[in-house]
Amino acid sequence: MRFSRLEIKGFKSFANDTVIHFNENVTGIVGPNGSGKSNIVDAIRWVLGEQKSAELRLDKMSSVIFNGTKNKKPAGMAQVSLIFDNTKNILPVDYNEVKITRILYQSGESEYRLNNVTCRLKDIYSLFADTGVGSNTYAIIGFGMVEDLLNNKDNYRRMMIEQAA
Amino acid sequence: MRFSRLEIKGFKSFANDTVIHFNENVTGIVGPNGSGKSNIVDAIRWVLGEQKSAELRLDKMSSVIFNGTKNKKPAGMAQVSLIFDNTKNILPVDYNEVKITRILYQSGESEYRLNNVTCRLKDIYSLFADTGVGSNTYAIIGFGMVEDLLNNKDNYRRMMIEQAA
Amino acid sequence: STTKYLEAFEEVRENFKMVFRSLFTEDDDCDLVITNPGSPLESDIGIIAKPKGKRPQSLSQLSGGEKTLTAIAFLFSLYLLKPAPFCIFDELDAPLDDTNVEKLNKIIRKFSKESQFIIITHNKATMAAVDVMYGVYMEQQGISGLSQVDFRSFEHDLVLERVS
Amino acid sequence: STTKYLEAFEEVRENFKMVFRSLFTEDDDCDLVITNPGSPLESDIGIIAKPKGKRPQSLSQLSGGEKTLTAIAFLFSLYLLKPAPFCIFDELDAPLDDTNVEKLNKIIRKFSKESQFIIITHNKATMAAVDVMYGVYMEQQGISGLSQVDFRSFEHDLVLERVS
Ligand SMILES: Nc1ncnc2c1ncn2[C@@H]1O[C@H](COP(=O)(O)OP(=O)(O)OP(=O)(O)O)[C@@H](O)[C@H]1O
Ligand SMILES: Nc1ncnc2c1ncn2[C@@H]1O[C@H](COP(=O)(O)OP(=O)(O)OP(=O)(O)O)[C@@H](O)[C@H]1O
Ligand SMILES: [Mg+2]
Ligand SMILES: [Mg+2]
Repeated sequence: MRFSRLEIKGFKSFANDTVIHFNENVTGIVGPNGSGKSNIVDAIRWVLGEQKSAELRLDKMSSVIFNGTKNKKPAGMAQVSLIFDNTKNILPVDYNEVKITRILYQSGESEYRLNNVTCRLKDIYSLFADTGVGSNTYAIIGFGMVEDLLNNKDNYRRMMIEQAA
Repeated sequence: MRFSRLEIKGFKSFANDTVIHFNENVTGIVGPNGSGKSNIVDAIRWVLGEQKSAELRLDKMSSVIFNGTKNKKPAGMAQVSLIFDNTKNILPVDYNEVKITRILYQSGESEYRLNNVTCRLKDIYSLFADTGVGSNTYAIIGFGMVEDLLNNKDNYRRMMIEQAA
Repeated sequence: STTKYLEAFEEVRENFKMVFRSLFTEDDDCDLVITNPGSPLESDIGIIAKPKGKRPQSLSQLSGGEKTLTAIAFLFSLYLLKPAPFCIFDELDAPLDDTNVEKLNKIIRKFSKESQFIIITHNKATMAAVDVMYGVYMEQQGISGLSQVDFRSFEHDLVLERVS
Repeated sequence: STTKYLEAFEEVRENFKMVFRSLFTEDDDCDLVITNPGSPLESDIGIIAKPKGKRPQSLSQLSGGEKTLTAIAFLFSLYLLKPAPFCIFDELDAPLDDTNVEKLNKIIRKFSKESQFIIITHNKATMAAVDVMYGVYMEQQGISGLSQVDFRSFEHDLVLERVS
């Protein structure tokens, strides 16, 4: 069940419509400090249902919306879509492509969509149950997770084994 | 008041007598992971009087003594000497070279020496008073200090300004 | 249930010994232990890591790079128990020396037959090891842009000679 | 005394604005603030850092490299208030991109006329910028050895072309 592409608009520093294709086995992302690389990781966590703003390096969830610069006003909403190639039918859906979308409006309202049809967050969770895909997966690794493993804060190591069991 | 050289023996991974010369303005230290580069920094902190084992990445101070490998027994003591070039007479001593030495024996006894004459730790502290040299100086910077500055734990930033004032 | 957890733990432990030894060396000592075997579901887990004949009394005595590599070995041990369809590494290679960066990229290459890997890096050797590379940049002040990059001309040879 | 502290704070603040702008860009916004001016000796200090037209609401919104550079700017601001005879940097360049590594090494070069710098690094560009280099290695299992190294042959050109 592979990624096909990620579409970002209005999310953190990605004010403009941006598409990233993931067709290869190993995709590298490079660029200067502050250019937006970790924001791409945040976008993937977010669209998979991340609810803890701290995991996205934010004080509050509304901070994911592009907050404007000297020359451009803040965005009205943040929207991220992650498209999976489902040709092996791993996901219990009848399509070759499965697209999950998450939207957060400045008003605080949020929306989830599955193949462009509005759904609830729990529909997205149950879609991915048992596939090992989720925002809290041990497969999204930054230096914070390495530190938590080394400090073993709150029995982090045991928790990870329980999760994988 | 420049460093002239550092002499290490029995300190952490430096089981054998090692001398590092610091004659240049900018000295680089490179090498593989786990080779001993940060241990050199620990040795400098330690000989300047560091008393907190946590600052040296240890549970207890006795762990600075080379603790042996499959092929070599543990050392009987750890000894580090830091030699300063005092030709500008910044330090209130009549020599061109000022050598401070710290020794810790397996028994737990420790010794300080100034130009090979036994002295007390406070003699070393008062020697360096007002020169900006000390183990808690903001001039020995690793990633831990960067994190403490960013978290501002226990008013770290104010404490550093007070120290420099 | 306790049985399910203990089975998972045993498998992760076996994986850990294997992965740790491929990231460090074959005759390195390592283990995972349930510190309180009497109540495994409440007990925390200890990591024992002794690279190359050293005898560190705890993880905290290891170097920055050794700790990072040990944590990565633990994460791959979980991965082998239950492979995730994708893995994202955000600058995990930053504290590693050239040899360890190469070992990490070899393991990634090996597992990338089963899962997709997305690797964020500043490291040239890692850049040379990926299949496709995207460059993120600040298109205008404060706004990110993306572009595919080509790695055509790249040399990063470093020759260090001992002079004494 | 409060006066002595406030004078030191003001000077560090002026230094910070200058150093931050040389590590980032000339028209970047930054400041140091005493969050509770009523009782300065108890108040904590806030760092305001807004690189290149961005409007982060707090330091935590900055990227890993931007945060590291901001902390380095703060440390150099203290240094300018009271220069230390030596400075030791242990792998501070790990999260920095090539441009920022170069800026950091330029500042080190400038201050190295007054103070001795000891730089621990895995970064090739930093290695090229030092006056003398020592290589630490594991002489035998678990025992460190030291040797001076020569940087004679070194190329690290990386050409990234935009393909789309
Ligand atoms: N809501 C938002 N609106 C606009 N910009 C934002 C928003 N949230 C974060 N940013 C900006 O995004 C930038 C951080 O990007 P990111 O963390 O992805 O950088 P990076 O490429 O990972 O850099 P590094 O190499 O230093 O880790 C910060 O400068 C931050 O100000
Ligand atoms: N008392 C001791 N006796 C013997 N070896 C020790 C002692 N204390 C620490 N060590 C060893 O020294 C090594 C750590 O060295 P150090 O932290 O200097 O590495 P480093 O060169 O900074 O590596 P990195 O690039 O990963 O930061 C560890 O492997 C540790 O086991
Ligand atoms: Mg980042
Ligand atoms: Mg180190």
